[in-house]
Amino acid sequence: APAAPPLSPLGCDDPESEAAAQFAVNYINGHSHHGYKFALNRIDNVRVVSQGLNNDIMYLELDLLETTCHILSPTPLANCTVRSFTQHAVEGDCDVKLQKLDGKLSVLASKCHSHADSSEDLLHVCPDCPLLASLNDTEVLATVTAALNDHNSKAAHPYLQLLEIGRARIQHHPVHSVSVEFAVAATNCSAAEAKGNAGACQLLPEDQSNFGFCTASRLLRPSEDLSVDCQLYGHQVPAPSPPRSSQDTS
Amino acid sequence: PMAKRAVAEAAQHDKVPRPVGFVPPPPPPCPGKIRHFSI
Repeated sequence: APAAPPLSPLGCDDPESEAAAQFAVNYINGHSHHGYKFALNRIDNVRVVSQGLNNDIMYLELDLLETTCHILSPTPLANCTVRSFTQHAVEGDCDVKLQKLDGKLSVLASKCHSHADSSEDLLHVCPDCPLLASLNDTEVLATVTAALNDHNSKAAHPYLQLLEIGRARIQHHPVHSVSVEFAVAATNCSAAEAKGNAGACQLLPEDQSNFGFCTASRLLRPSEDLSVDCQLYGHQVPAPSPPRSSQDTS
Repeated sequence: PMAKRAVAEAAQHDKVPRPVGFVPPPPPPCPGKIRHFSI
């Protein structure tokens, strides 16, 4: 009997590839502890190696884009906006190895690296757009400190502590301004208690943790101005952590 | 003398006749579609 025709290679837009890619993106976001959630932008390549009946290894090359949701945000990925090109987009390139056993997907390994769009490309399209700045830039650090102090001085409770700076952009023309985004966590102090001894304030234990996110913009020239907006997510019941296995994620 | 043929007529003559039942090749399987924008 003639040999069965070879299976046509899986296409990058086939439903099976799409399902595997979405599974991989959820895994990547679920195992990331810093920065922002990423959304699928393009499946660059897919390769399937059969291991036997109903047992395939899938290799995916994925092109992701950063969203505006911090990784600690409870917002579902589907509701997270992909950062626009003019906001100085950040792209993630991921190689993911999955196993599909009896129709059930699992990630065996994943490796990602992210990089911002080139400043030249952005300025070519938008000459006055602010560019991403280094997170340890002195103006960035000063803006985050000023914004957090401003919020804590106005909010009665709870005193917020900085978790991490997510992103920062500096504009030099036509005005000189710094805009920052940072993640915060509630402490066991009220603002009044913190006034006395902020060093004694502790982050809440995990079963009461309350994370949040702040955006701030500081005008430096032609005049000084500061606007801050902090939103706490409220206590989130932590998702059951996936069973530790030999999965290699870097 | 060179006579300039009408483009349509020339194109008609130059068009390579396609064999009956010609099926254009499928689009390459990868890379896939871009969902947002490419940087």
